[in-house]
Amino acid sequence: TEEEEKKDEL
Amino acid sequence: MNIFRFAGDMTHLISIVVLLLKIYATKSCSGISLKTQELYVIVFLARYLDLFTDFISVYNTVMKLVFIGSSLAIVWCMRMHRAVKRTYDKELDTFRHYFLVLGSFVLALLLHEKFTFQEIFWAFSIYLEAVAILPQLVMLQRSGNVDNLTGQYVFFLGAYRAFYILNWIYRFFTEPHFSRWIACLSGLVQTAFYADFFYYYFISWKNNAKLQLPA
Repeated sequence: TEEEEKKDEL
Repeated sequence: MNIFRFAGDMTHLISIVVLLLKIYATKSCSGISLKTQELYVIVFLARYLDLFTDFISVYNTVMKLVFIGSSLAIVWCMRMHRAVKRTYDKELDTFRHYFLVLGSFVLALLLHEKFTFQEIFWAFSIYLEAVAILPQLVMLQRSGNVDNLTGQYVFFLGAYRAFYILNWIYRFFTEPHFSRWIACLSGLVQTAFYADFFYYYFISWKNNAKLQLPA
């Protein structure tokens, strides 16, 4: 499964 | 993190410092929309729910806490500080911001990445941030004359948005799977709201004159 994209922006 | 994203975060931080400086140094919040400030508190609290679940970096965590803390401090000053709250131009700040909150929440229920508590609130915060500046812009337009620090505050907020767009363009071309249409489209809408203000800001800057918005 694709790794979830973390919300790295503010 | 690329240079545009960092510049965006820094101009965002500067805008907050400018606003705090104005309030503390002049003991006045004239020209500042309490409604916009309250919307920012909601935006930050809704978006940074992930403080409890995800750790990205020390930088991210510190910035999130600074944004939550500073927005709360500004609202507290405008509502509770005896000298400051007297200077609030309540009669100019009449935008019905509850509709923005309601509309953003309904939109988040319809358009989101996943139907989970955190994702709904994240999308809600993105939509609400896009429109949160509107009460402030309407207030500026109504008062016509914009004092220096208030003008700088809105200028830096707009610069923050512009840098974030450059950051997305950069990421789009440098990262293989960069797709976040919710944040990017909302960001474009949000930045468009500043276009008019920027136009008059640069005219006043070019003519070395006080910033004035047409009625």
